[in-house]
Amino acid sequence: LGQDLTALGLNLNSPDNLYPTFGGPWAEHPCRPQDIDFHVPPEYLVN
Amino acid sequence: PLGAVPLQKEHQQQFQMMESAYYHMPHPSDSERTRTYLPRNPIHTPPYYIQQPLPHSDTLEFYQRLATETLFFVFYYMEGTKAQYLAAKALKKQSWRFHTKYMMWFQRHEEPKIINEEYEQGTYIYFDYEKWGQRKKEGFTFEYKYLE
Amino acid sequence: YDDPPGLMEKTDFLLKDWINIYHSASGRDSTKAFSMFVHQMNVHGILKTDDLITRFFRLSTQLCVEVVCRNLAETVTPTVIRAKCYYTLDAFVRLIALLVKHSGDSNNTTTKIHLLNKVLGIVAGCLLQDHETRMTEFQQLPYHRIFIMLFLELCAPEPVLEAINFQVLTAYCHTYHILRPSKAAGFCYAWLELISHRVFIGRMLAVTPQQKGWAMYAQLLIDLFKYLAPFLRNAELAKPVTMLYKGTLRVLLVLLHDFPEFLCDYHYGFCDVIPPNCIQMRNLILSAFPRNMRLPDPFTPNLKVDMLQEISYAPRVLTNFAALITPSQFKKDLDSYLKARAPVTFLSELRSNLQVSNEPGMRYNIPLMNALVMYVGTQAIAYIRSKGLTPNMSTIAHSAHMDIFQNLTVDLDTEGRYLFLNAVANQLRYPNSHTHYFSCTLLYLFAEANTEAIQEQITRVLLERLIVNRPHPWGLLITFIELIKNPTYKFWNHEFVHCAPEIEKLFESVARSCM
Repeated sequence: LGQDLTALGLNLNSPDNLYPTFGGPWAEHPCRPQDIDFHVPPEYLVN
Repeated sequence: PLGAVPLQKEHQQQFQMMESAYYHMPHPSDSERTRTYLPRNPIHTPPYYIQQPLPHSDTLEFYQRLATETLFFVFYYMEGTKAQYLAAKALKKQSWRFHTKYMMWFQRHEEPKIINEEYEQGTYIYFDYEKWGQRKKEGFTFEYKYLE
Repeated sequence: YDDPPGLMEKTDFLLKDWINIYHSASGRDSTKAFSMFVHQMNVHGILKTDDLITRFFRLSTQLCVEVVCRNLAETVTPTVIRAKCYYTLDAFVRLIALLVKHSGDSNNTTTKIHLLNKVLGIVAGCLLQDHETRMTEFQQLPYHRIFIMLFLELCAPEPVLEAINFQVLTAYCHTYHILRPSKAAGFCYAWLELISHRVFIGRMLAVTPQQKGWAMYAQLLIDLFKYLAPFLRNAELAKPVTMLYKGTLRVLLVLLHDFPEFLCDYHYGFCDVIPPNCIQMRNLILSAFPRNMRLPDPFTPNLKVDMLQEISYAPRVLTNFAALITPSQFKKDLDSYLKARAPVTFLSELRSNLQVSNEPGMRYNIPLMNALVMYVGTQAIAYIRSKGLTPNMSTIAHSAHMDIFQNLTVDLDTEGRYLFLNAVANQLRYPNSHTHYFSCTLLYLFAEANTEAIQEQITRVLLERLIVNRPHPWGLLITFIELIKNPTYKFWNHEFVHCAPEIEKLFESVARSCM
């Protein structure tokens, strides 16, 4: 009978696109805000 | 009515390779820039915190309401994220400047007493990784999601 | 490779030197460090000839892979191991990115893309060779990281990179196609992660204008389906297959949610390679509909489908299915039959053109069957329109097109008819002229069937698509509802409807949700 596609960790009712926070084919959760790269000025990369 | 079809030899070889790869699955951080303090493996926010990001939490106004220390923490610990970018903007709104040579934030004092070609007199804020590293060893953890 | 003597040592020395530079403080904005390092490379004569640059990249890739495989063999905590792997790989990637960005003067995109293609080809070559020699010891990580981190570096918001982004995407799609799972099965999980990375999907399907990335992305998905097909053909999936299959479902769900028009446009090519028993995955693709379209609830009482405005619009089908009808003599005979409804012998030879073996489950050429059904159906719509009519239960009858469909229904064996009915059911999607025509065709074949076995099989083909978990294509629902509601088909009188209590209950539950 196939899978319950609503239980794969994707918010299928989201009004926004899913791809910008897609965690990948094995991820049970979308990426969190802090997982998403943001192009900050290179001098901010002090780590 | 199609029924099962036996795997051909070529597919059996492919399956063998796939099966061995199955035991070395990619790790989430394999696809992300190296982030020392923000690994991709989820740190579950304890139930007593709000589980969803606060409304408008990725706007400058939200960051302007955060304490200065929090802004520094976000800047140094959430490197390469939108949070760092907004924290930097909020700090600049509070007349802090980022010194690209020393990789530090500093705030001019009203009447600068000593000004030499090295640097202006003022309050310099930097992140002492060694000290923090020290505290981290004491088992100190923090929630990435909420820094309040 | 007969590398010049000493080149390996020289490469090893330079690579180590670069890695230190990259990770030192000045490495932050590596451009300064980079110009010093390029000078070093020049001093060592690495950049003298194309051949030496090629050797340098191959040797560097092999050295990086060696280091990573040694790290992975260590028994410390995985995060430490991975940090050590990234330490080497990220530096190597930055070097490649800088060499690509700064090769030739800033507006000379050709040299940049030429170098990128070269490097991607070298890394792919190393991967395939590694895959062949290491066999089950093969490690995805180094190649996975090199490809994705280089892609992210080349997608940084810089004018020089934006100017070559489409060529970067094209180079990457070529490379990923070379490394498709059927060529490097040991890389398949990393491969799926690479082609479904949020930045890659965004660039391929959203950011690149005029949908220029869509055809290339569709090709990558077809590579994936072709690889999965033999494993999915058997109901019991081994764990490694289930992992890849569930990963594929997640990617398709993201595409269904964010880019339904993409799935609409390429559904034909996808369904051509997805095994017929992969019902839910196929339903997922067939359920896509344009975002600006509002679908009437299929359960609306007295829904007049042929009154819907969209029902007369032909959907975009970006596969040239007519060209898939081979051999050319068969296509010629088909066209002349469609035109003249003669010679009748064409009908009696149909099956022999479609049957390729006597092996149960492998008897028919499925892509040819799909193409034939699609071609005859679209020709039928055009023919009916050319007479100023619109397709409905009466205008589709008594035509060369319907002769062919009825002949296939009667003349094929159970397996062949199942594939034929599937080819028809694969067109039951959102409201458009194909959905409407093929829905009428299926109902007409049911009404005109000369044996109950045919009616049962039509019901089975619809039912197996309805009983799986959601989503269900709109066209499938309205066809089944019409079949069980319209007394013309005397659906409830058939024996097979009452063949078992749970089947009867199932029909009734569907019927109840219709009333």
